[in-house]
This record gives sequence, C-alpha cells and structure tokens, in this order.
Amino acid sequence: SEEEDVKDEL
Amino acid sequence: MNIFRFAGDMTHLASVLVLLLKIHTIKSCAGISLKTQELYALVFATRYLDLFTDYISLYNTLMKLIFLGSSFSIVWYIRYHKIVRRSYDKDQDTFRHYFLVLPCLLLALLINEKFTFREVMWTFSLYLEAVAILPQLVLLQRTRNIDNLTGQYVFLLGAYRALYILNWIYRYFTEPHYVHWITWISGLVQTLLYADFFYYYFQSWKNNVKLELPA
Repeated sequence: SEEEDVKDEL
Repeated sequence: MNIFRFAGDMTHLASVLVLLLKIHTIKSCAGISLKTQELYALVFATRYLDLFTDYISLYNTLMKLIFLGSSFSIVWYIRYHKIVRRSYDKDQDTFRHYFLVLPCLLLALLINEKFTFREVMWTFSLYLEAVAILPQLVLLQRTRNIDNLTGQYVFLLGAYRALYILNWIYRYFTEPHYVHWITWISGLVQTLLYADFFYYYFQSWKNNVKLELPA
C-alpha cells in the first residue's frame, strides 16, 4: 500500500 | 526541512509573539479581530489532530504546542481578560466568520486527498486558514488608524505563507513525487489575499508614513 504520507509541515 | 520552511515557521512564530506581546504588555487588542483569532484557533485544532499520534520531531511537536497554546490564549485574552476585552471593538469586528467555516467544511468534504476524518479535517484547516485573515483585513479597512504592532502582525502572518510557497517550490524540485495541489492552491489563495495589504504596507514603510488602507 502507498506509504502513509505523514504531514511533516506545520 | 529547508531554509524557506524554517524561515516561514519562524515568521509565523514571530507574528504570534508580536500579537501576544501587544496583548500581554499593553493589555490592548485594539484593531485585532477576535473572529480571525477564533478561526486560527480552529485551524490549528483541526490541523494538529495528529499531535499525540504521529511523532515527527521535537521541533514539530513543540511548534504545534506553541501555535495551539498561543492561538487559544489570544482568544481567551480578548474574550475574557477583564482589561483586554474592553479594547475589543465588537461593533466593528462584524465579519460573519461562520460563512467561512461552512463552505470550507463542505469544500473539504468534496475536494480532499483521501476521504478519512483526519484527512478531511486537515484539508478543512487548509481552506479555513486561507480565508481566516478576512475578518482582520475587513477590520483594518474600517479602523483607519493601524498601529505598528497590528501592522507587523498582519505582515508577518502573510509573509510566512509566502515563504511556505518557496518551500513548496523547493520541495517540488528536490523531492520526487512531492505534489500537493490542495496545499499549494490554498496557500497561494491565502497569500494573494494579503497582496493589497502588502502593497499599502510597503508604501507606508517606503514613504515613512502611517499605514492607512483605502476605504
């Protein structure tokens, strides 16, 4: 599955 | 992390500190829109839902806590602090900000990257942040005299998102598959909303005259 795109920006 | 994003975060932090400084030291919120502050508190509350579930870095967690804490305390100050609340101009701060919340929520339900609660809330926070400044800009148009701290606050708030746009451009060219149209478009709309304020802010700074927005 697609890598969970973690929200790294504020 | 790149220099544009770091500069953006520091500018955003500076805007919050300028506002807290104004409210905490001179105990006045003259010229500040409570509606915009409430919208920003909602933006952070819906964007940082992952605060306790996804640990990115100490920096990320710390900044989220600062933005959450400061936005809610600013709302508290203006609403409940016995001295500050007296300087709140509720007759002028009349923008119907609920008319901003609902369309953003509907739009987030329609246009999002993934139809999950967290993702819809996150998208909602992006759309809401894009328009959250409107009550403040309307208030500035009405209250002719804009004091320095308020002018600096709005300027820094606009500048941070402009720096984020540079960050997105940088990441687009340096990171494969880094494409987030929703973030980019709402960030662009947000920055464009400040455009006329920036124009008059620079004019007043260049001609060294008091900042005045045309009626």
